[in-house]
Amino acid sequence: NIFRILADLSHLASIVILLETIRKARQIDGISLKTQILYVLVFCTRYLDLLTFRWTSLYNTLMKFFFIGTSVYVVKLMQDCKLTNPVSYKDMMFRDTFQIKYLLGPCALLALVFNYKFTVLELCWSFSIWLESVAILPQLFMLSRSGKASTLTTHYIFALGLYRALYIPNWIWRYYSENRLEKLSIFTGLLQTALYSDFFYIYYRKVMKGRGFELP
Amino acid sequence: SDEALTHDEL
Repeated sequence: NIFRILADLSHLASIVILLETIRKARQIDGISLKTQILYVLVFCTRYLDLLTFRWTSLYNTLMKFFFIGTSVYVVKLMQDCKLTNPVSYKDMMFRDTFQIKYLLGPCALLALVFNYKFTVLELCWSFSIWLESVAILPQLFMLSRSGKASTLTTHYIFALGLYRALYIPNWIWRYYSENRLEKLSIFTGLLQTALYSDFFYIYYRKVMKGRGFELP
Repeated sequence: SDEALTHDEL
């Protein structure tokens, strides 16, 4: 359905924006390495089904490889910055102070409690779905501490937030057309979108009206 | 039930 396609395109766009930002500017100011590492973990644990060869579609498989590949590549690009632009790297590390153990622990626990089946694959899947919902927090925390961000960085965060927000009408669509109700995805998707709500509001007020992103 | 669901989303 249209929402699902737009959502996935928005997700692709966010990654392209991020890669272009890092490659062109040759700096990683305002981008959280911790959030990017969490995404590597999210995709690697979610797409373990690639190993079972029970593929749903070519589209699905290609996208999964794309998300795993680009998330690893982003982390590598950011690590390269340690040598190519040490000032930018140090500045990023100085600001990227969110303690991710407070996300990993609870997500692991939630995965043990809420899952569809008590198997390694399903537990990893559930862990990834919980972790994705909060993976942006180090990034948002960094943003709120520095108070402003480059326009490109805010476009990246917006596109990334929009992707999960668009999955919500997709789930409503699927409920009516296929009678499908995937409770875990829906709940964590709502949680994830809620975490972005504040950012969406400021993005709408400032960036869409041509002003820079600056927190009140 | 939920167990029958396939993860066909990304």
